[in-house]
Amino acid sequence: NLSDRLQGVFAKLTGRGKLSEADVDAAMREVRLALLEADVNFAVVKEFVARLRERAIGAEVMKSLTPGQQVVKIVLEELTGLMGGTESRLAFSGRVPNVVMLVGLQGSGKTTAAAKLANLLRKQGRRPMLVACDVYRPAAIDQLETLGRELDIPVYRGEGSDPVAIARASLKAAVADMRDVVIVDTAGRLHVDEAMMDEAARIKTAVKPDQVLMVIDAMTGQDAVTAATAFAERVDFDGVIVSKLDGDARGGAALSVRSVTGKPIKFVGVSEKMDGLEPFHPDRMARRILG
Amino acid sequence: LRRGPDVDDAFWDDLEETLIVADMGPGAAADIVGDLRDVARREALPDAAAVIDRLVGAIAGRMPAAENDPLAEDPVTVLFVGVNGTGKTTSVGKIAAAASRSGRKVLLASADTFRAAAIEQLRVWAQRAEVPLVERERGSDPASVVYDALTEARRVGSDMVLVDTAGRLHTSKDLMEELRKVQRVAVAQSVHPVRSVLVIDATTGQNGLVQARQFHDALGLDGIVLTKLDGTAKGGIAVAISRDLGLPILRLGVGEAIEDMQPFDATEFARALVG
Ligand SMILES: Nc1nc2c(ncn2[C@@H]2O[C@H](COP(=O)(O)OP(=O)(O)OP(=O)(O)O)[C@@H](O)[C@H]2O)c(=O)[nH]1
Ligand SMILES: Nc1nc2c(ncn2[C@@H]2O[C@H](COP(=O)(O)OP(=O)(O)OP(=O)(O)O)[C@@H](O)[C@H]2O)c(=O)[nH]1
Ligand SMILES: [Mg+2]
Ligand SMILES: [Mg+2]
Repeated sequence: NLSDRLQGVFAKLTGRGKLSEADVDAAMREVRLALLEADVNFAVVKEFVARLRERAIGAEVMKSLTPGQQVVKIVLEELTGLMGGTESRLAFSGRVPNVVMLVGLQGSGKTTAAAKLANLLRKQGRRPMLVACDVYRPAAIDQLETLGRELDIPVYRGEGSDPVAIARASLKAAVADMRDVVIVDTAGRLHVDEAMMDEAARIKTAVKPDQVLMVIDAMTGQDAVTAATAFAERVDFDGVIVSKLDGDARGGAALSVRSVTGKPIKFVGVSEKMDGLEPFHPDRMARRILG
Repeated sequence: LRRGPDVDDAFWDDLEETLIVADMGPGAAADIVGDLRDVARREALPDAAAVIDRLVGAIAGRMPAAENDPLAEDPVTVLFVGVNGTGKTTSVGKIAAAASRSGRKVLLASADTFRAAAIEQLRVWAQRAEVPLVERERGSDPASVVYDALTEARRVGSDMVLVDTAGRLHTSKDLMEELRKVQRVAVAQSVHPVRSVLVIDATTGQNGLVQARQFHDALGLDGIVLTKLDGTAKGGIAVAISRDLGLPILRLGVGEAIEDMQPFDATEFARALVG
């Protein structure tokens, strides 16, 4: 891991006294390598290492008896800072019903996250309703209805196959059934699919969500920023759910998306089960990325 | 990638960035560019275009061709495996349709007995591909579905059985063991060779290599299907997987419709990767 690698770089220093420019270069190379291997975005790494270098040539590293450990400490601090705060509360307005809308690439974990979120909101005393707006994927509505049945949470599937109309109609259905928050599950879509990005924007306009959350797979590589930036521009979202964090992907995509879009990570998915949604801990994520 | 003719330091940096951003991994990117710089010098390559051509060849050369394409093998039983959400079920549907259209007698087995509506999802694909599906109720042992499917395959004379399995993280010891059991039952019951294909999402980062290694250690894989190349991800991790594990890339998923599966061509793939 990075600690060991940096120890290796600085091991040759003992007794030599001051760190040289070459020593700092070597250390920066190791940090860059570690972050790229963790799937942190190329541009984010470049900027990060440049900032790190400034601190690495400062007194805190140069005067330290254990410069390697000092660099690791700084890297962790800087990564944690980049990950943002713990903002796992969803901000809701006074309107009824409140609306949460989930978007993201195919297979990222939206449908599962929708059900988990409904479960969580109910535990917090809300009366959630799930809305099935994926009219494309075979058995997608089935999938959400099955999860709703298991949770004993109502699922609105509307009539017809216009996701915008279904979303709009769900608000009336929610009021009629005295549900105070609807969670709209949408179809996976590519950020380069004009028609589908337009549809997402239209669903959003129709129901004016309190929160739009983008669901991002923890194992996503360099493409995470491309996709997230496009979603931010075309649809705009308020926060991120990082899914499948129970795997061993280092999760650099999470840092990259947060850093580039500025959107907070609200929750993390840590299992396929309905209780597998947890608040986000920036320090844990930073340590995980470092490996 | 800058397309000016000059092969200067900025050009080499640009090249390395292109490979990293394509998810080839920083180590592989550095090695490839390092080798290419030596070649460019030794052979006095004339310009950037010549270097790019050599790069495309170098990347293509890292991916072994399929000496035996399990998806073209006749007869065969193929297990589709991989982590959650990569496109296994969809890929099984597309492959079934193509095979059936080309005259194969295909049978599908819905061995994802865990996830909500997984069976229903594959059922739609079976209808679209116009091939029979063997299923059991949700919650049954996936190995028992495979057993039933292979019994039925023998009965009706199928020459290609495609088994859809549940997504699972390679980090789950229990789920990997379940998959090994599915494979054992398949091998015991199939009159045809049993092959295992890993389905990997083109957006996957460096963890893809870890995934592939674990699935390969557990099952012995025979090939890879790389999905979602219709997005902006280049699928560079597939180069590392293909090379390090000696696994051929068999097909490329390029969309959500039944016809959206393409044969794999290493040079074409490498050229698209370098962009
Ligand atoms: N291990 C694990 N699996 C997850 C998690 N979240 C979702 N999954 C699994 O990932 C797969 C895809 O989840 P879905 O909810 O269908 O993803 P989706 O984004 O709705 O997919 P599309 O609607 O096709 O775009 C399923 O097998 C889920 O069970 C998680 O946090 N951990
Ligand atoms: N754009 C695009 N989407 C794809 C492709 N292949 C699959 N998908 C989509 O990816 C999502 C997940 O596909 P599935 O076939 O359910 O994936 P899976 O691996 O079976 O998922 P689990 O069984 O839950 O692990 C669906 O929305 C598919 O339509 C592809 O090549 N391109
Ligand atoms: Mg879904
Ligand atoms: Mg599936």
